[in-house]
Amino acid sequence: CCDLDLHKQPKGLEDPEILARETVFSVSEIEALYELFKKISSAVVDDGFINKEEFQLALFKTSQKESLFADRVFDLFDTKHDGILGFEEFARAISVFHPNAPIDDKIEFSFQLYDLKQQGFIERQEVKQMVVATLAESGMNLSDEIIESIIDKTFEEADTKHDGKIDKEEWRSLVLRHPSLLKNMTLQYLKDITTTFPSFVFYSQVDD
Amino acid sequence: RPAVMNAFELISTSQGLNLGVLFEK
Repeated sequence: CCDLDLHKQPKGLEDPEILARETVFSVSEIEALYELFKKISSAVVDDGFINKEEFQLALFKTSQKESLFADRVFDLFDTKHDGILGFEEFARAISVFHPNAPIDDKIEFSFQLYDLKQQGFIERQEVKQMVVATLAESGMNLSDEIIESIIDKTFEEADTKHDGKIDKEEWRSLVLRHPSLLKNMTLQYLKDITTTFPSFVFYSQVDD
Repeated sequence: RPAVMNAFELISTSQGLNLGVLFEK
């Protein structure tokens, strides 16, 4: 009944070996990650790509929620800037969140995440916008006075050149002093991805 | 006390930055 070609890789996963070489994942992990990708990318339109609506749906279980950060993360994943994520973009970006990924990659990614206007530095107004968005997203309520004092303190510590902005070098020394700021850049789940998505073995090309 | 919290610590708790959700079945 079937014309199964077991050696043919699924669409979007044509070259798992190259992706494995260029990320921290093994070939099996790339294949397992593809299972997650398939699930997310078929939620609204089964076209082999994750669009913003599907990304939001996977993150929040609703596509209605407005989130500055979900948008920002999506845009950073979308290295081809075409509004959709192919598997390769997804795998390369997620790789940065692996516990074994180099800390410099995490520092760079987090800096870009917070550099909303992509000017090469994080300015006070951007930090305020992000704090306000975080509070709104989590339903917390802080007075403007308290928000300003939190930002004052943060800049006192981070902005060592006293020019009102945080550049990459200042960001790096801040997060090295406070590693907890990079906590959300590491997903322990990625260590167990082959057991979370075991169905990749049905077409796997490798035994590792 | 929130007044001594680092702004980035606060920001990094945002739901939109918790990609772990993607891996929860």
